[in-house]
Amino acid sequence: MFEAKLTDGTIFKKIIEAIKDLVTDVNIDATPTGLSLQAMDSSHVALVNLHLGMEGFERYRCDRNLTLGISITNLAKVMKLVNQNDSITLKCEDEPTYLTIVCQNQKHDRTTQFNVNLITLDSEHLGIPETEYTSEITMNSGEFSKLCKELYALSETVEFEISTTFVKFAVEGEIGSGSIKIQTSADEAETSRPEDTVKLSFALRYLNLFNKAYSLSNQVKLSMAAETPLVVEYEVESLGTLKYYLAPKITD
Amino acid sequence: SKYQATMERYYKTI
Repeated sequence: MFEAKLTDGTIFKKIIEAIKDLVTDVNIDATPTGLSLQAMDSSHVALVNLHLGMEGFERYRCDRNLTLGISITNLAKVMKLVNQNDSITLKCEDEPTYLTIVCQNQKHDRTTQFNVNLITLDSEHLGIPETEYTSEITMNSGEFSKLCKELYALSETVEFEISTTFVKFAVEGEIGSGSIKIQTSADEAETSRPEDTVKLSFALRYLNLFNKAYSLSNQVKLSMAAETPLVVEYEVESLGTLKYYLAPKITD
Repeated sequence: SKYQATMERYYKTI
């Protein structure tokens, strides 16, 4: 059997909220060491990768590896039943046809249970090799989210440039061109690999979808290397990581 | 502008 309990169920709710506009049907892999999920968006230019380690759960038991095919759209509807401060328990039998979700308030006088039907999916699994990212930056997730939203009003595409002393987000649209440059000496941002600079362009529409995860972590880590998808990574406190990958664009 | 490639070009299907 499989059973995983999180004291703060809103974390799981936030994760589902943060991926539901990117991926619809996914396989969640439950193993004795934790839960993971990897799925591409319908146009195959973005990829979501989630890993939650068993240590972060209040209770975790998984007797054998299970693949839980689930509609994220439907799971997001069920997550509406999770209230602030509720715990959440996910459980199923060894050959499951549904996943049971139990939410309980702190006083233990209100329990909500819902069985979500599982589906069989033929999903492609992509192997992501160990990549040496030449540019990495960690910045405030709220600031990154705000910046992407504001730039999207000006352009569909943003060019990222990360150097030794600054990170620059440049846009060019019908109304003109401009950039936001953040010095790395400022508290908001810091580079860990100062030696190289990479410039890559990305679709702001996707970055805005990724930024739905900003409430999961105060910080976001951006990793880039030439001709490689951008990695936008949120650390989910003591539980694991939510990573988004985005293929770069060619600017004409 | 367009995409350089979809994810399949970067990562191997396993």
